[in-house]
Amino acid sequence: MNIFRFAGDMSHVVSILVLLLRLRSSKSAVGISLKTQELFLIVFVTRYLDLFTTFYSLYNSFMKVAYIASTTYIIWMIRFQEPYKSKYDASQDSFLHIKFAVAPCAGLALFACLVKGELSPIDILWTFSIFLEALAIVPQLFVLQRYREVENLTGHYVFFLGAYRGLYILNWVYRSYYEQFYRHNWLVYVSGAVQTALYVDFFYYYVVSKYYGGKLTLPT
Amino acid sequence: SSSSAAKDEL
Repeated sequence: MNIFRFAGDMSHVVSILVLLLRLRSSKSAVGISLKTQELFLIVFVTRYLDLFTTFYSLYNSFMKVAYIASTTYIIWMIRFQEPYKSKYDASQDSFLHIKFAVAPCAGLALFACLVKGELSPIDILWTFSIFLEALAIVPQLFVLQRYREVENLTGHYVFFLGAYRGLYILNWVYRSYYEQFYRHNWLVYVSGAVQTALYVDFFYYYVVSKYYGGKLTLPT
Repeated sequence: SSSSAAKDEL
């Protein structure tokens, strides 16, 4: 564990808490992408199968369970609970059909694992989750774009999620310098970089809006 | 299966 990784994890936790607060305070999921939440749940469930095979630490196991549980709860709220359910407008969230994200990532993961000779289902699903995570935020970014004016807490949610990914890049740099038996994984680096790059545009407008104290409005 | 260090991350 290093400071960047821990700060990244905490930023991720804060983003989830902000999202829950955002849903509860506005009593609506308008501006929130259910698709992004569902993609994240697929990511967590496929990546954290090692909960059953490998024990790293109590911290690690607790966080994994917390991510799965909180994301499941958020999806349940939007899909089945009032008033979120009836206010949810699926047509705002039409970008990127889940299968068009899942299928290419599954194909790529299978290919990558064949090349690396990692043929266990757990390895293949882990690699799949690395690729899918890079795409998971895309529907949320499109929902933001659709409404243009971003509600305060929704903006914070995306900001903390992006900060988490940015901090993980610093964590990899740190680990490669200071951990003796650290092994690079370029697939993780590349999809982590792609994922972080997706947030850059949002970050720019977020920081500018905070600096000038105005509303966060995205350009057309 | 723990071929890379990233596997212990969240």
